[in-house]
Amino acid sequence: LPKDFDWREKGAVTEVKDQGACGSCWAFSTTGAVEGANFVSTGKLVSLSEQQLVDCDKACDPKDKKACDNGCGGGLMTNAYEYLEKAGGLEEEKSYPYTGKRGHCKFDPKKVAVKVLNFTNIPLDEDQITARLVQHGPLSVGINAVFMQTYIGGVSCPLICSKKRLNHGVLLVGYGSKGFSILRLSNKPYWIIKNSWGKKWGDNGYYKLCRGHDMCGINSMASAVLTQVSS
Amino acid sequence: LEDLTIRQVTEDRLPNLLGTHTERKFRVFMSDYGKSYSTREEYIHRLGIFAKNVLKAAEHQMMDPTAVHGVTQFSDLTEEEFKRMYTGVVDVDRGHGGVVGAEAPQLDIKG
Repeated sequence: LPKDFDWREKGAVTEVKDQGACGSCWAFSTTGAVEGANFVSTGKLVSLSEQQLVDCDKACDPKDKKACDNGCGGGLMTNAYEYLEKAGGLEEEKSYPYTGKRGHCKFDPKKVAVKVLNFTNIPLDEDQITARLVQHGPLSVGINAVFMQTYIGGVSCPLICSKKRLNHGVLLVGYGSKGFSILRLSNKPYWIIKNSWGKKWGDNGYYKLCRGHDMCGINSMASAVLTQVSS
Repeated sequence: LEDLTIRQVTEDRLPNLLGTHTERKFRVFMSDYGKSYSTREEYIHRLGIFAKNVLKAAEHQMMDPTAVHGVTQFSDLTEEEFKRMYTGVVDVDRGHGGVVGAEAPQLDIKG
């Protein structure tokens, strides 16, 4: 595995987007993974529609009927993959643009840009997540966002951050080996995480989180998706 | 009988922030992020939340010294508002990890 890796350098990541005052992070995490998988399989980067998921996806977790995708009220990336497999795919951003609030479903199967063939959960193991990231492309991950409300930059490595209370969906796009962490008296490797709160937030819209400790639950909900271009 | 209504005899916990350094920081925050509030009550309410979030950023800085923490576009939101409006992963009984779909086979990563 390379010491440092960044899908942005390979052109597999679209611009940082902004979910606005709407709990739709799960949709942005989902489109980021589908955009990356589509790039890995076709070499083309296409910005895909979160609004289709916000308006049309009502899939529920088969094991937990309370955990359903609910527009600005929250959702799960793996539910969204299920929805996309059944719905027939995802439209481009430009054909179904983002509004930041839930509306009537205007999905048009004839406008599908990318199909989702399959998806998988990644084992709770840092090395496996790293290997899948390099092999598959950017991964959807869940995280406890408690330290992100005040984050401005640097490598975040909180002394205490619950691994259980995952409340935010983001996109793992790469990792670095040289982020200095004073308290752990060494150069800590870190994850490069794409967020959906606009470019003014954090490190140009990105969050750097130290690796190796399942920090803030980053390993607990990693998933990857397999796509096919719509003919 | 004397009027039995209960009268507050202690000051509000939050000191009056008007005219303080915190209010000046709040003004800078409002212009940086293009914020405006419809009423004076809302302005004072958000100023109070902002003051608490400045303290929270200082706590986060102590808890997370290798990152930089401070005033962000969310500094006028309570933690509950922030989570409700800007996160959005539903709570699910995670059990052993992934919830929907198969788990990927282990990749050989030796060497």
